[in-house]
Amino acid sequence: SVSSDEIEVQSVKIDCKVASRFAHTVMTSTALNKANFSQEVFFEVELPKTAFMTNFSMEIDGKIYVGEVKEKEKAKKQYEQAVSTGQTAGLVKASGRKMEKFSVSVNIAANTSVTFTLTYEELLQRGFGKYEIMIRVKPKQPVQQFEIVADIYEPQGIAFLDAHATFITNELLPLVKKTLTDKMAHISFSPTLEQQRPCPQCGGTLIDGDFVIKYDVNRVQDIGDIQIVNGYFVHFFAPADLPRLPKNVVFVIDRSGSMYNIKMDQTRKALVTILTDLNEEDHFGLVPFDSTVSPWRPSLSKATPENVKAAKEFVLTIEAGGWTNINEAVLAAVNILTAAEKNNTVPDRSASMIILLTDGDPSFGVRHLPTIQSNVRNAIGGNMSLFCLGFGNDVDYNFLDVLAKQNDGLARRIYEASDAVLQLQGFYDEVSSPLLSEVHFKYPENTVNSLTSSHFKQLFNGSEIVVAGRLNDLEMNDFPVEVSAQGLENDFMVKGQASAQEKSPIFPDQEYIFGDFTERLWAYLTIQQLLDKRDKSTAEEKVNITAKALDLSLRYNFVTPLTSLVVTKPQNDEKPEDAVIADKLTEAQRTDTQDSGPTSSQTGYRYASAPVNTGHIPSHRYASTPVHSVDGD
Amino acid sequence: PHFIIGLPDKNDALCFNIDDKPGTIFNLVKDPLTGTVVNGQTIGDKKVEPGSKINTYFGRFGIVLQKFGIRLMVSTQEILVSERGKQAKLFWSESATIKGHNMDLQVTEDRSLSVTVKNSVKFVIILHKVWKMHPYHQDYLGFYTLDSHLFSPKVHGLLGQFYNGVQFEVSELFPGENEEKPDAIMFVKGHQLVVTRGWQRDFRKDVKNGENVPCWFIHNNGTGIIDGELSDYIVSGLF
Repeated sequence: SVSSDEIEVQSVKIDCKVASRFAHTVMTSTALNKANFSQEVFFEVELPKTAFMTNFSMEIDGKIYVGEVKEKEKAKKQYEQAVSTGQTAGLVKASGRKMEKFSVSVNIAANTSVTFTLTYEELLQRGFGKYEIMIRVKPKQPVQQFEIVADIYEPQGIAFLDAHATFITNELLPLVKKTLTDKMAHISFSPTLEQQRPCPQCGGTLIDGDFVIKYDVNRVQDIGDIQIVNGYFVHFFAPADLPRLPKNVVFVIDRSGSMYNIKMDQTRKALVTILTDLNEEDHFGLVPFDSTVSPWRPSLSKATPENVKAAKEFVLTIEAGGWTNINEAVLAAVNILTAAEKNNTVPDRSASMIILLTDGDPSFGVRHLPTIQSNVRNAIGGNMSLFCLGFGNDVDYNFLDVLAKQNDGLARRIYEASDAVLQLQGFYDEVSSPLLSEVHFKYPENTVNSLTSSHFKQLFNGSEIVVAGRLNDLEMNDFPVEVSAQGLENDFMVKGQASAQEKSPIFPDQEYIFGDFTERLWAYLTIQQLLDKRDKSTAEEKVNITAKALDLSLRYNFVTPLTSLVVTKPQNDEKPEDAVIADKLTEAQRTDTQDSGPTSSQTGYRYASAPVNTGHIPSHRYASTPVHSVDGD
Repeated sequence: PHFIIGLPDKNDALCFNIDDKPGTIFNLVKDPLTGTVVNGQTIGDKKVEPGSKINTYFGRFGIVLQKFGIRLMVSTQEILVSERGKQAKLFWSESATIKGHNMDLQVTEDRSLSVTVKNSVKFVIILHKVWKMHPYHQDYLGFYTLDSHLFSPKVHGLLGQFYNGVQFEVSELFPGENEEKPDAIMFVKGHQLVVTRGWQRDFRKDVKNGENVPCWFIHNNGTGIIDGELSDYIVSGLF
């Protein structure tokens, strides 16, 4: 992002390496200030919100300024003086639904260049049968060297690969090069300066939008794929060809006054489609609520064509008005499902779930959020999953998130926009086809430790379960594995042996796939799960969980909600050097819904400015006892 | 291998790397008065990408403490100890403690070996375990001498020559090749050397990540800081 024509963006390179779903992306951009005066250069990049930043550096005139990951509270304290003076702006802001924007600016002297490098990592999640790598590019002007390169290595073999971009024209299409060889894929896109221009003499650039790579891996074994690398293992589980389980689903629909008009209309439309897509083996119920809770029928109905037709007719009659009584509505849904199970009106082997859609905080009946959470948790008792959809900006997302996580489900934000119907349907599609329930992973206790979650309420079609852990013994290269679950007809039970395979190096320079990627994947997953667990734990547990997650974040240099990236940068003559802080946003902070950028009312972003010690000589810590040693690293 | 020379009097440290052909045996410590000899044999990586630098590590140490009749051969596989004719074979896979006549020896499973000689030196050997299927690296060892002042003034060797301290001065810093690590001129042993302020790692407490030790790094296999040339320290056998 440049402030004048006299700043030339010389290169933009996005280099993404993926090994077994773990993606490591480096974005590098170099700009030159051609003017004979100093100018501000902005570096703005977007990264997936599921990613953790791991590194940032600026190289100005040969001097490198490296970002440092610090404990958030300590970083805040360090710069609180600056924060207290009201210098607040964000280095990281929500950007649209999937991305967050990292932006930093620096004043560059005349005829000086600056190179920005941002690195982030994420575990790609399988959804609808594919993994997706999204790279958002907006260079604002044609760039001398523009390059997107992605290398994917999947030991299971790559089943398909697709790369496209929202800005691709017929002329640019041949420039997207894809090479696929069994386990490896290489994608590159590197248009020349001329090819980036809309027309030969035009200003501006065609390169503005999302470059998306989608792929899936081969799925053959029931036990899944287990990779053992360097003392860590990761288990990917998504068996092929499993029949879907019938589901028992109750839709709890907010029809309070705030849903009036568009939101209510979108909800009705989405429900009509969702009901149409129900399988005949499924059972369903509808619980619209405002101040009062009015179930469509007192018990579950089988999804026969007649029942579905009647339900659709009912849905079209739902009108908005009144207050929001979430507590009673969810408890009514729990009662309907519990009664169906007790009375054996639903199949033994089926998955029960509640889908709650609401657009606001509870305003009627029980309104104390922890009491609602406790009531719901006690009523559900681990017997069904609860998914929460927060519609629009007025929901307490954190409340819904915890409510869902406490009950083996997840929360999702539904953005108020013209495509809300598709968002609702999309979420439903993700969870509409359970394949297995009560999925348990067993590894020998004396063999592995530091395991990530090993019990999952459901496995959905098109998704994947990932479990990772550490081996007690680095020398161990095989161990038994057992997966048990409830399937459609029988109990699903597979036993197998995980064993390390000798693999040829793929990225020898970084030793990427043999280095620490499995360990980093484990750390990433563990931090994610600890943060989730933290949300639903007691105050006492929270302290320990936070400490563990913080320790891992610092050890692996991840910018998580517990850490901050402190970036030192040169300023001007009065303020020789400044520090700015980039934080990881939590979902609750992502109130922005516009792709155009954040609003000024956003909270949770900080910009701090304070002098920092930039001395290069490391401070001494050597012990007074002389130690002479020889070792290697 | 990387060498770290702790200089507590100066509140500082020196460091340098030594690289030669894998298989070379270097004399690390030789103290004619106490009859102590420590030799180390290097190993390389399993595989080296064509054109890339060959890194070496210590894979075996041979230690003789003549005064006490002690002889130790430590490799990444096993530890052979003999004291006045009595022999024992230990493995890294099991923790063990041996209380000998003049020597206490403690193996911490897959991690370290501590040797304490009565009224004399203590040293620690660290095992760096590497995943067996790693395409490049293999297990290697680190050697740490404690209480080095208990050696005689005649002690020498790649490490031993520093046991009685080393005198040096360092000029003002100036920018080096790496902006994060400035250079300086070091006046030492009659030489003027361009040295770099950097870090090396001490793995005693954290065998995986190590702890950074700030130090003055001497380039070119320690040329100028070590007496003579590197080839002077090459010996033909471990004992």
